[in-house]
Amino acid sequence: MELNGFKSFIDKVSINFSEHGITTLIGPNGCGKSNIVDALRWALGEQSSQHLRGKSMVDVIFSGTEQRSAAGFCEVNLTFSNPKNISKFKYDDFPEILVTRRLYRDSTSEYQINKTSCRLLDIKDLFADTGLGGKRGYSIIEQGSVGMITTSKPSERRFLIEEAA
Amino acid sequence: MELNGFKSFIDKVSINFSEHGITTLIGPNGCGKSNIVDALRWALGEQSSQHLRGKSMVDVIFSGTEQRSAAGFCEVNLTFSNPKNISKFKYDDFPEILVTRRLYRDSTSEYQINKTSCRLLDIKDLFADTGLGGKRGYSIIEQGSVGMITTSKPSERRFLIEEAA
Amino acid sequence: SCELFSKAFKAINEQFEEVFPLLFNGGAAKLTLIDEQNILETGVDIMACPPGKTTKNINLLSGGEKALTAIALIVAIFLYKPSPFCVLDEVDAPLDVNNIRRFCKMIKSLTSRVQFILITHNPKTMEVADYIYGVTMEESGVSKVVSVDLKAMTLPKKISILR
Amino acid sequence: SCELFSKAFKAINEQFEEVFPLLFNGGAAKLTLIDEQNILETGVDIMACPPGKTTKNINLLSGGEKALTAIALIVAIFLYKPSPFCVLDEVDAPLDVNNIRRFCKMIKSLTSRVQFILITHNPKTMEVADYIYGVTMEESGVSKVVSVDLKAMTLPKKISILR
Ligand SMILES: Nc1ncnc2c1ncn2[C@@H]1O[C@H](COP(=O)(O)OP(=O)(O)OP(=O)(O)O)[C@@H](O)[C@H]1O
Ligand SMILES: Nc1ncnc2c1ncn2[C@@H]1O[C@H](COP(=O)(O)OP(=O)(O)OP(=O)(O)O)[C@@H](O)[C@H]1O
Ligand SMILES: [Mg+2]
Ligand SMILES: [Mg+2]
Repeated sequence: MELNGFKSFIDKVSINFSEHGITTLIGPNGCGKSNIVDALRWALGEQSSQHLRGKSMVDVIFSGTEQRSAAGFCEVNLTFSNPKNISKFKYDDFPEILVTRRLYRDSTSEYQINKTSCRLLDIKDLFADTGLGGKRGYSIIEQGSVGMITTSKPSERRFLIEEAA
Repeated sequence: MELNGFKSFIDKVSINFSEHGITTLIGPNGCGKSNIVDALRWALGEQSSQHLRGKSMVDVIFSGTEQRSAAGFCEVNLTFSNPKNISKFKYDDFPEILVTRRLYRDSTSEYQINKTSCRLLDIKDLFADTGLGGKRGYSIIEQGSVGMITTSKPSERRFLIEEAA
Repeated sequence: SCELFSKAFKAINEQFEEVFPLLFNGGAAKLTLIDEQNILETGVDIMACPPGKTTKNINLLSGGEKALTAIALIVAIFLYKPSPFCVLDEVDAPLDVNNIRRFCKMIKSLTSRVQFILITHNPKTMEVADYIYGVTMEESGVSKVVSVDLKAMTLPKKISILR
Repeated sequence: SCELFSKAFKAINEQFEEVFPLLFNGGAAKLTLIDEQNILETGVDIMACPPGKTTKNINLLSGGEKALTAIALIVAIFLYKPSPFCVLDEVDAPLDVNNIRRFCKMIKSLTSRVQFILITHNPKTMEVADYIYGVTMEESGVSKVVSVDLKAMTLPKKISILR
């Protein structure tokens, strides 16, 4: 996964999540760990800025520090090295799937699958029924929300089962 | 503070919170630490069973285990050894203030201040403006709610300032 | 559709009934349908009972018990229909020493089937990691990621990375 | 009344502006009124900026930063109008090693004015306790409290109490 200008990742950062074994992210408060999770959700098609802790979607673009000025756009590239796990059709013959999402400060967006332009909907369709879907997905447990599964309304828990069904 | 039949405290338990110094409660998950905090809030006049994690107020009465049968009532006794800190009137001449709250499974309640029967309202009045008040109080931060102060609505944050005003 | 949901529900419930006692070192739990007549829309409820206690309102459980119950449910769903990866952001924050140990053991046992990404502040959880990335902000406000080579270091050194 | 609220607001804000940089080892924060014309009903907003970062939407802060900001506000209110006691239930759960250290230092410095009761799983926080009570459930489902004599034991023994 590659982050460029996403939240606190103004300098391009590339992270390799090993396929075999547990990858653990550590670091002090506020250093960017949950931002990486946000970038992952965003690349998978998250449409609600609130779920990414922002007021509007452009909040995910690096907004500048005392030393650096704000970025004009942000981009996240997500590479899956085992397409058969992700999608049952269409991309089986590719060795990898590369999902790209880009957002400019004027709110225009670009989306690509394997460098070919597509719509946000195509990215979301790609991940439908994999458990990775935004609100109903069970694959990403964000910070603070683990207890909520137990205390949530029964109708919300149904969504988790439905996504797996 | 004394707990008798309150939540997991079926055997009467007495805790002395030292006036000078930090008292720390430790123990494994589910052993009863937050139940002690609930008992404190309850004795101070908490009226919402939801704030005590219950569906109805009788949920705070010991409900039984595989070995023990449910209790018929619960009682919490709260002793303040420095009344001038608590209340600016009425009880200044007492060396201590003892607040008692009792609840029976048939939902009848009894309240006492220094062994004299009173109403729940009298207990709540005693603690008005001390920061100990239920919903608006700033003295008791329950588990999981610290982040909420930062993300809460501006009108809710106002309550904290008002209580101190 | 009704049948898909029913099939998933039953299978996940079976897993949940098995996983819960492993994480809690005892006790029992199950999923129930609020309205069995209306499979199409019914909500799903959780009955959870830590060892030795009686099942009551799930809201009365402690912070750590609620977190561990949710983890049991997520694991149960993964056992039925594994997703390509699972990201857990500080789910171990409310857990005590023994629960973290059982949580780590459970995650470790699923590594062949699921790619896990964990975020944690807890040294015990770091011990089961195969790969660690340290996220830092040497320059304020600018994140950077460093790869931490586990085989090359001893445990006290790993812990001191935190500071 | 308007004046009471204004007076409290200004005083608490002054404390908040001082306490925040102590907990964050830098940075700045303040309270603002959403509608200065309407003191009677206006909401209160927080502007918080950890060291080196720019103030933006407070929701973008990390879990640990949000918790520490809230702690700064509570401490600020206590400095203005101390309540007889302060109960903090696992507020240190999302904090990293350095923030817990500063949090403990702050709590310790207020001990003469406020009676603190802390609930924690964190050994660092236990180190600043003057009195420790261990809550246990030897018999399942039945809570019991044991007093732990700190002066009589060494640190490793204290930590092993957790297990
Ligand atoms: N658009 C942005 N531009 C610059 N910085 C940002 C942006 N959005 C968020 N941040 C910063 O990122 C930081 C939050 O990072 P993150 O939530 O990843 O922390 P964390 O490592 O998860 O910490 P914790 O351990 O406390 O949960 C905040 O300080 C916030 O100000
Ligand atoms: N009325 C009741 N009768 C008996 N047991 C109860 C009652 N209400 C709650 N409990 C039990 O008390 C336990 C919760 O205790 P508590 O919330 O104090 O735990 P805790 O020590 O704070 O744990 P954690 O560290 O996980 O936050 C639960 O297991 C719950 O079943
Ligand atoms: Mg985080
Ligand atoms: Mg608790």
